[in-house]
Amino acid sequence: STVICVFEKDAIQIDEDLLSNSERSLETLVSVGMRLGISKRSGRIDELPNMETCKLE
Amino acid sequence: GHGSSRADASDDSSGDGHARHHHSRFSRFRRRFRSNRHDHGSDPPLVKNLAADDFAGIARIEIISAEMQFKDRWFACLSLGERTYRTETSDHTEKPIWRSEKKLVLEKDGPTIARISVIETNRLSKNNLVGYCEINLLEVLSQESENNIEELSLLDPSSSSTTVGSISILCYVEDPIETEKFFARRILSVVDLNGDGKLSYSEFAELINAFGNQVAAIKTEDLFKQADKNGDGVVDLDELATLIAVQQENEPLINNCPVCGESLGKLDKLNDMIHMTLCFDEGTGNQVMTGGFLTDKEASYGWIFKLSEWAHVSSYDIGLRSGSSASHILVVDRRTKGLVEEIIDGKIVLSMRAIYQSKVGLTLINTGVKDLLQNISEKQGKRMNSHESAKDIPKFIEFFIGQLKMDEAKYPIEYFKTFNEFFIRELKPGARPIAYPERDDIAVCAADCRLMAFNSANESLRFWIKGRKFSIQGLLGKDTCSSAFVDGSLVIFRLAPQDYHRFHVPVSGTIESFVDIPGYLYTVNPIAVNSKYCNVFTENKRVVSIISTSEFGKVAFVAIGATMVGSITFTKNEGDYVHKGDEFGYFSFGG
Repeated sequence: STVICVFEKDAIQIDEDLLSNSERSLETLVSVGMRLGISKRSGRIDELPNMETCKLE
Repeated sequence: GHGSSRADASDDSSGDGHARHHHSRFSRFRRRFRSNRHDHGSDPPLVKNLAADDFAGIARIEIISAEMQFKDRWFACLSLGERTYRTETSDHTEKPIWRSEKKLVLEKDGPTIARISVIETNRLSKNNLVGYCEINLLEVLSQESENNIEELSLLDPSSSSTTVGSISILCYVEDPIETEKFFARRILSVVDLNGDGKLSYSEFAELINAFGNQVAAIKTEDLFKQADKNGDGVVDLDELATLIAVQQENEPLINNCPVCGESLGKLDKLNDMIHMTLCFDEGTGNQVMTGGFLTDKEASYGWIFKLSEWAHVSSYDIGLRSGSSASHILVVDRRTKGLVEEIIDGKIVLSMRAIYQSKVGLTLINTGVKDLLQNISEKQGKRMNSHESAKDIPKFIEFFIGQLKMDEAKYPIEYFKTFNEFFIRELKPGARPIAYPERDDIAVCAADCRLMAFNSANESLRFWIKGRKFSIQGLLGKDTCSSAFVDGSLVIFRLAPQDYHRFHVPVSGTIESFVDIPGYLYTVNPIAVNSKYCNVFTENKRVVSIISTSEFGKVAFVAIGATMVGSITFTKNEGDYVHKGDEFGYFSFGG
């Protein structure tokens, strides 16, 4: 079974790691509730760190 | 012949004065693993905290031994990111000893969670994963400790709360400068043709030529004099190693990797050194642990082991191995950044390829198989709702061992009276934390699944969906689709049989509508999605729901049925306000 979500144009900035795996034709194993992306309309995109450049402290 | 990394690692017991001296210098820079009762090393550790910013270099991990609960022949696999390595197979014992070491590159922002799997093997049955553990290298290598051996519990793949044995490992990070010297010493030993531990001028000149640096070749004599401190006309390896380490610091001597010939200096010094160290080890077969595998499952296939013992597999070639090589699917685990192999029964793969990836197969579908799929699914639905079906639950859990964790389920196995009840099992409250629950501008994943995400339908067609007739309008239907959706982003959540089968809302908002679109029940497996002859997303039975949100505008949520699992149930109604992460419905067996 599959769920497909379609967002309107320019509505969401999908997380970079998910996009880059997909560009390599690789699916990403995720769980319910993991971050998917941020609204482009909220104007708060810059507030959150990019998942890929996130470092553990 | 220049020794092996295993021999290097055990220099401390060689009794050779030279080696002992080297080992002493080398081990002073080890960052020790966290405390344990064992004490493997004899040198007092000089411990430096490893900051996250500095987390790049080479980690040395040695898998020493394990204590299992029964006798068998065992091997272990070590996975980090997209690479997996395996030890040799032990004797028939419950206490296997491997003493296998592997160097791993730790990159800034790269994977940090290493997984060790212990697999039983014998002539009568296939290899079985018995236990595993995970180590956050960033965490353990940054801790100060006196000792360097760790004993870790091995967990049951089907229940992370059950221990099935223990494993001892040694883990530390090499200091980059020491690694550079260490590498220089090893490569210099290659040109020490008479093996006297010293290089004559002609041997030295040969080495400089091999480095491919024209400037250095002109200055060979000067460099030699610089290294030959006592002026006796020969230079010992320590002197040369120091020279090269110092020289690399100022004006790099080495332009090309002497092993593979690749030109260096494109990135930075550290990367060059890492490249050469690993190239040298891999290229000469010096590492005790063999590599080149993508997952621990792949490493356990004997025939792949023979074929690809030293093969490098480009990460860009992976993913679905389509066409004639489609036998398994690889996915990236977002949490560990490692690759996981999805289990599909071999017979199913063959039949799916026959049906979905050939014109003949699709012609068959057009001449009645569509109805057949519907009938099979309805029949299967009835069967899975019978009490008789409950006896299939333990076998199902066994087949997906390691990928289905019953300790997360709200109820134990005995609670489920039918297979379908088990299939739509709920999870314990809090089993799936919701990211940023207070922020509606952040969307979350809608299912436990394998996810693909694209900024546009065109990108999805380029990288994943190969059905020639796919379009957003075809997916949503004319009544629901708008021009904003046509150019919008697309996220595909594919649930595998072993997954938790309830889906959740990815965004907060009001449910505007549900539209049923009748259709067939093709499989939604990537083998079909990747077939140009098949248009599963636009021809399968599905329900399109529109959620109206303040942060994302309208979001279309399409639940698509598939072969056998064709029943779609929603647990929310039109007009309901939903919070992201709320349960939205489930898929179950049936037509």
